Amino acid sequence: RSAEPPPVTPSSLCKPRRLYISFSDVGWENWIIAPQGYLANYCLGECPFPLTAELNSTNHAILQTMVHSLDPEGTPQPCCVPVRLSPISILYYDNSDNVVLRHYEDMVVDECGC
Amino acid sequence: LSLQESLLLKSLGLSTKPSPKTHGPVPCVLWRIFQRRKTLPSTSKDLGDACRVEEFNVPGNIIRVFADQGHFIHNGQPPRLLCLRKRLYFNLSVLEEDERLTMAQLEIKFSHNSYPSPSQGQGLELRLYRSSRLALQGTPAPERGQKLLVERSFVQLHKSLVFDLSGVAKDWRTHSRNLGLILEITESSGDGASALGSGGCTSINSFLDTSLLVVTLSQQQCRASRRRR
Repeated sequence: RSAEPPPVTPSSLCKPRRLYISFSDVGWENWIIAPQGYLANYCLGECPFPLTAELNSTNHAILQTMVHSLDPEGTPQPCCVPVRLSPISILYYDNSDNVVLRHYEDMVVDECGC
Repeated sequence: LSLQESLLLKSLGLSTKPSPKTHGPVPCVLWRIFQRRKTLPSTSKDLGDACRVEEFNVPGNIIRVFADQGHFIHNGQPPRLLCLRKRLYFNLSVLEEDERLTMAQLEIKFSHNSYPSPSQGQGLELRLYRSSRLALQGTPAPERGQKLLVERSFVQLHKSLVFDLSGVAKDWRTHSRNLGLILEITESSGDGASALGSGGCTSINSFLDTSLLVVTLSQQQCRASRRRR
């Protein structure tokens, strides 16, 4: 019998967290025309046993939480990762001063899961 | 940080961090497409084919607008009826090897702000040649080594003229060297007047510039999405 896990509050569950990436913060404002930044988000939080449907869990994650609850030392909890991402387009100048519009997939975290 | 930055740039399909020397204006067409995509809800973005440019209905995920680097051609005494002759050159060497060119569109822009008066309303003829060898200074055009691509009569009612050059641009990338194009605009023949000094070429003074819009598909960026689908 494993020890009782600490209570999981809704705020500590796996879910998207707000992250705004500013291109000027990474020193790219000289060549990126638009956007100046974008809401990229990130995933953070626990994937506790038992995994609920809201946590977008895979079958593998459900079994891993079961094993973790039996053996917390040997098996970690499943990871909280992006399960749905969306694209953005970036307008920028290239080295030849041409203007380029490029579409990049998987840039914004919309949903997280275990 | 620089190693991480170069890895990130590589994953974004850039070999180095761009260092533009000038910050020219953003072409309207790119700005319009950018704004439209920005306003799409994320659900629509998922449904749309990320590796397709809906605005032109062609495969692609990169749109570039190349500025013309060619120069006006002055060969001494201009031939009769000739209003303008210019070499057009677009440096496509910046395209990465894994990019497949799917569309190239030449735009010739004019800056006139009004319709021509009846006296100026006579027709003009535009010819676009493809250079297949380097032109020597002082040689008349059209010369041997130039293939006629487009011939069109027009009157200056529009701000711009657009031509599909996808075939030529694909050929530049795969088979032959890009030696550019020759643009000629002449007064329509038949009125018996010399172009220079007559009113026929006056409206062409509003010639502004040319640019080449190129759509490419980066195999590296689009492979992942096709596999997922």
